[in-house]
Amino acid sequence: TSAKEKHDEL
Amino acid sequence: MNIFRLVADLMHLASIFILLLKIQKTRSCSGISFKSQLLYSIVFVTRYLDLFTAFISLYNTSMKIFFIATSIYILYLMKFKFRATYDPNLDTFRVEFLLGGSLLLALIFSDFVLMEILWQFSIYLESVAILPQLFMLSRTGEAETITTHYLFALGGYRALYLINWLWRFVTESHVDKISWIAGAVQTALYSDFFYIYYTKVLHGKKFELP
Repeated sequence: TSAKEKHDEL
Repeated sequence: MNIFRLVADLMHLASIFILLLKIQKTRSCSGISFKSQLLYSIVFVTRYLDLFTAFISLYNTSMKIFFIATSIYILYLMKFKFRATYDPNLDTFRVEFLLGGSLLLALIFSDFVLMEILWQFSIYLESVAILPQLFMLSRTGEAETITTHYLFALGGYRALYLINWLWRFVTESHVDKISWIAGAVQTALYSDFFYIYYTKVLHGKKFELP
């Protein structure tokens, strides 16, 4: 998984 | 995005505005732990390095920039503009253990990618960053009402994230164990505070420890 998919929360 | 997360983020945003209002209105940062504020700045800077590598949404980017900028501005206010109103003798929690423990956990459980280590570090650190503030509160035994509103908004933000994670698990099968565990710990740390806030402040009384 990319960083984008992984950490989309603040 | 769901309603729980949106309201949580807005509460987080509100908590910062309340803190800025408290400092500007009373022209004082008494009752606020510089150490907790410093930890939050470290949390935001280490977590939001992905501003440079990933674009999620305009909302996401603006919030990240806002959190980094305001947390550093608050440090400036406490360290320079209102320095005289800050009493370091009340702010004696040993943050070395929080920083060291968070780093250790991040090194143990992440996959040795720098960004990932820093992300995990920031998640662990955020879960305990309020401890110096709560410790300071327990030493003084009381707090200004506006400071308790700040703490309520800040604690409520992570509590709502717990519901958001449950919602996301059910609707998107989204799983993020590290955030969940750290978020649960973070919320639990506020439980005593929430109780006193509910029984005293919301009933018009001053926040005082029993």
